[in-house]
Amino acid sequence: GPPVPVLAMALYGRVFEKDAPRLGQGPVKSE
Amino acid sequence: TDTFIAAVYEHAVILPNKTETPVSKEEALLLMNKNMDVLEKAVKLAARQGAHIIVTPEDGVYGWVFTRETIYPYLEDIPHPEVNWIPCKEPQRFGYAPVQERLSCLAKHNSIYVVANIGDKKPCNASDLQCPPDGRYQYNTNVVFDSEGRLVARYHKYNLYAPETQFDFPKDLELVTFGTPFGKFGIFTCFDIFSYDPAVVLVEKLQVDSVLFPTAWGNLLPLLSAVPFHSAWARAMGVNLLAANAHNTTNHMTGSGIYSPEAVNVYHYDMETESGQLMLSELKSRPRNEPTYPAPVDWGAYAKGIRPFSSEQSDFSGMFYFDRFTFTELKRSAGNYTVCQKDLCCHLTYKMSEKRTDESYALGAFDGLHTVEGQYYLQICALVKCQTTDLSTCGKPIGSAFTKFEEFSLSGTFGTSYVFPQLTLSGSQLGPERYYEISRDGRLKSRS
Repeated sequence: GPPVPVLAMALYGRVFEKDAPRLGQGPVKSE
Repeated sequence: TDTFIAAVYEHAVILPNKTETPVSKEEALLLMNKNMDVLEKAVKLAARQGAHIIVTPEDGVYGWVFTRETIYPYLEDIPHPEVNWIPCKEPQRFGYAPVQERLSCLAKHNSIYVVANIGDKKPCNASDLQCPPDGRYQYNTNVVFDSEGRLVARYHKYNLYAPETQFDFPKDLELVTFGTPFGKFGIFTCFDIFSYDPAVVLVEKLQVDSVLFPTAWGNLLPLLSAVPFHSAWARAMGVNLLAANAHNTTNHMTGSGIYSPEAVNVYHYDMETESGQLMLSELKSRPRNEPTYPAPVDWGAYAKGIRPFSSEQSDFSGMFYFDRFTFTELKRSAGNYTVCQKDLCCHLTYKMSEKRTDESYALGAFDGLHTVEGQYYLQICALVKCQTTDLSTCGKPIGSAFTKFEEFSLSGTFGTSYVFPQLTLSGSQLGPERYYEISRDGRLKSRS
């Protein structure tokens, strides 16, 4: 294809085996 | 049927006034009916155009501006689908349920499956040690009504997002699927898409063909934007994803679409107006059975097979959404770069049309625990445009770019097989498949 104006390109990997049983929570409610 | 017509509706949710104390049930229902009036128009329009199913957004009926107390008047007791209930026929069978009745009638009167996100409440008492002090559980809940108005699925969101303090975590994981003449469906909500449970399990263990995905996704440019991330998930997991996002430009909430494993069928991204948007597209009912089904990718194969590119320049660190990346700057109009963090090395080969003096780019690597709105492990290789030519702005939100890339190839020594590839162009537009391909050895590369 023609040249493209790239903002971002990514390979976004998730390493599930290292996770806690539930994604859990960070700091409570941010308004 | 081999194919079906899917619809998603990006809804500009009418939010309640912020209150310190709960409103009356009548006032709550008034607000919910305003939203359902809008959803009704979308359902009718989709049905007229032949849609078999329509997905509406998370929080689409009452919004998200709540405390645990103030959301209570908006909740209803939603029974398990095993009770075989058509609320449109027996509205009082399980008590006060005007929202379930209206959604069921919408599905029944228009002969279309309706997917919505509403609030469930369940009483509990001191015999249940986990029972909250106010004597009830409150769940962020997806419901599906089939084309006869029957409640066929109820899903309590398992991975709550940190600010959702108005809801409780379900005690147990619920893997919710249901069969239709146009394939097997799974369902989950927003933040669940980062999870193994239920997101990956529904696909890999329960082998669903399509996933219904109500969401209220605030975009975090450039890597956590709804359309690139959700379309990448559908592609990498090999299923259809019907993503209906809430629309609220103040919260950067926009980005809905209908995605298949081979292509982005249709998407919508609008940060200019406060309008909703209906999208329809035909999908294969069972994409795994298609000859065009994408082959599996070994995401680390290429990067582990080459020597790191040497570089005299030093790396630098930068924060992207609370994660500390290791970056290296792209100094020339073409080149090969490697940047590493812990076990992850990212390789980039690229050629720009010209190296602009007013724009800077960096190749970044992140290998670690993300801890802000939830805790999960990531390995990310990313090429990003920096906000300015000051390298301390690499990783900060950006919206436009003028530097054109003629060629690129991005890969990483991933230790996971769950890698979601995404290409975002200037204006947060999704990079169309004709510009890039994913090679089986794990490269995201420009099409020669």
